[in-house]
Amino acid sequence: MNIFRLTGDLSHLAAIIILLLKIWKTRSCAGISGKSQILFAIVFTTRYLDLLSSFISLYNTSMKVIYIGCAYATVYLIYMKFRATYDGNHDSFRVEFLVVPVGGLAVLINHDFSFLEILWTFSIYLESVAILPQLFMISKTGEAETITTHYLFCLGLYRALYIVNWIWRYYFEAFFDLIAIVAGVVQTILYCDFFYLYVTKVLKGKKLSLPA
Amino acid sequence: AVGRTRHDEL
Repeated sequence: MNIFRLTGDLSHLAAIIILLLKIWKTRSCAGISGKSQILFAIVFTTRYLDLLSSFISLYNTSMKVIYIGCAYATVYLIYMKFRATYDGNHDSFRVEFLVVPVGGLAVLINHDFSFLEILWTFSIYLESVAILPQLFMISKTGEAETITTHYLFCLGLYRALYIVNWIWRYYFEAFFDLIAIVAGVVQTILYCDFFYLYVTKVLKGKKLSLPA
Repeated sequence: AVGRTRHDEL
């Protein structure tokens, strides 16, 4: 554990809680892509199956349980409790175009051709693109609530911090995982355009809106 | 060591 991984995890946790609180406090999931949240629930479920097979630390186990629990709670709020506020018409990204290629890639490129390992690889690849329905929704409606942009910023920051963590581990532990690194870099690149808008608009007190 | 990070990273 290094400071970059810890702050990355905490940033990830902050993002998840910001989203839950936003939906809970406003009693609305307007502007939130339910599809991205379902993808994240699948990501956590397929990655943390090792909860049943191996124990790393109390920190590791509790974070995994919290991530999974929050992911399902978010999906529940969007599709059940506050379903009436869900903007399905604008959440029109075709998820099968992500899940099918990602599944195929996980079968082809992995560390070990075993069931758990392929699911882990699938979750790594899927996480790297799971935010696309959300970004697509924002580009379609041309705007995002400020609280939603804070959520996205925390999520992107978590990815960026993980890259620093991998550089750290490479130098100080001579450790690297190519699959995680390539997928993580791809994921971080997806946030670059958003980071630019966040810094130039949201941090200057303006609402994030895109030119028509 | 080149290896998997899945057991210790989230």
